[in-house]
Amino acid sequence: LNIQVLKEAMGVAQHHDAVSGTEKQAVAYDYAMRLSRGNYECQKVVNDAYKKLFPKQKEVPPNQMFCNLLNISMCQATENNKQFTMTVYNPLGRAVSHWVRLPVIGKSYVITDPNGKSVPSQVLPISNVTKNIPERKGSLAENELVFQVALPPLGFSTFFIKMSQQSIKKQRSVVGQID
Amino acid sequence: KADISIKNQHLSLMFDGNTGMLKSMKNLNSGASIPLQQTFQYYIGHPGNSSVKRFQASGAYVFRPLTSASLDFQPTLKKKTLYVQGQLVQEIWQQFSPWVSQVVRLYDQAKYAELEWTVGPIPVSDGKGKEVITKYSTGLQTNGVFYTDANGREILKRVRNHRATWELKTSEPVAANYYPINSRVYINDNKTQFTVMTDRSQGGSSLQDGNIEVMLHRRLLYDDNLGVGEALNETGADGKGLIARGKHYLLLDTVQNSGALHREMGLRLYMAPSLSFTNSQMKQQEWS
Repeated sequence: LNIQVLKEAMGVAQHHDAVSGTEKQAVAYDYAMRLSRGNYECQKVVNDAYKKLFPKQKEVPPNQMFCNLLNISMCQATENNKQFTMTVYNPLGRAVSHWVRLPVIGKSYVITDPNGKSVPSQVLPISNVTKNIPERKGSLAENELVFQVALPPLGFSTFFIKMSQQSIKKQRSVVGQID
Repeated sequence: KADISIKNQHLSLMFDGNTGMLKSMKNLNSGASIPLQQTFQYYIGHPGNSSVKRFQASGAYVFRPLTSASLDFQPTLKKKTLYVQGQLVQEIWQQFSPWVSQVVRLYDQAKYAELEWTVGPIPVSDGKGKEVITKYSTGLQTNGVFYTDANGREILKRVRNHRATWELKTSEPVAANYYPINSRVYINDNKTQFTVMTDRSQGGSSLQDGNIEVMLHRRLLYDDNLGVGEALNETGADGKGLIARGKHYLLLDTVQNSGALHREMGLRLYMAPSLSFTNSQMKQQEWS
């Protein structure tokens, strides 16, 4: 029932106007609303699946939060928590590595992979161009945390991310101006 | 003022120290190397006459620039460039105008260069609709041939000012040579191939040998009289024109290696991993 919402939105979006972008503006908003609702319902399904797949815990596992605005460096889950977990699902049938960029408020982080190993990371400032995007209003993030994750085929890995008070020299980025 | 180079284990990109503009690209494994200039330019959209299709406006259905020449951003405007160095990623931040900017990234071990462009809000207070492109100039001898995956299934060969099944006569060489790009466009000579992969469907062409241009963002003031009934003029959260942001991925290798390279890259891009988060305070040891 949940994924039916997205299936129907995708069905509507098979119309030639949606494919080519020749719909009226009001219709574009309607398509976007339908797809957004469908996306939201499918995220519930992913959430339920993770609760079954994760290791058994004493307490009920917390809900997964999804960040749809990472392209403008905005994510409530990573900006508002000094400590959080990130689960990454790989839909490909072979192992891949993937670069992750997370908007954060801190300048230094410690990242641990599912095997307890430390993951190298780098913190970069968010540019003024990004900060001035009006849709990003209210975002607290000043920096982006960059690191690479290794993922199993058709599977997921969970990473543990914690803000660090220590100044880790290798995480810092050097910024210079050319002209 | 010295040129700046960023490189990883596979690729090297050179930037002009005076202008901050891209200058060359080299594949360090195969040795493939090209001069590579990238510019951002714009076309003025044809205002047309909505009652006569012969004088059709550029709009949602139709890309029709007023002239065949794309325009540079104001030359008096000083380009501003920053570079960011670190162990995992190196970046060049480029500002081409108050509303056009880009970040060029080279990640550790990556076989591609990532270009994240941000365009908008496109100003139209001068009464002119604008269509912003980015143009890559490589110097490759391509003899009017370029390739796109425009039918969404297979790579198709495109020949400038040519149609396979009829004789093309055109007085509008830009519009006549634009094709849809679903995920990739490339050019090559006998030895070297330059591929641009996109993060969304866009339009593009190769209007001169060795060049690829890709349409990034459009804001137009007139209906093209083909059915939509309104101008392509979407506004953002602040009521101004929309800001568009996306990525291009540049690949450079021999012709022989490039097919495998862009297909493997396509899988990674279009079946990318999905991220989700919890505010769990659990440590890894407890979790495992």
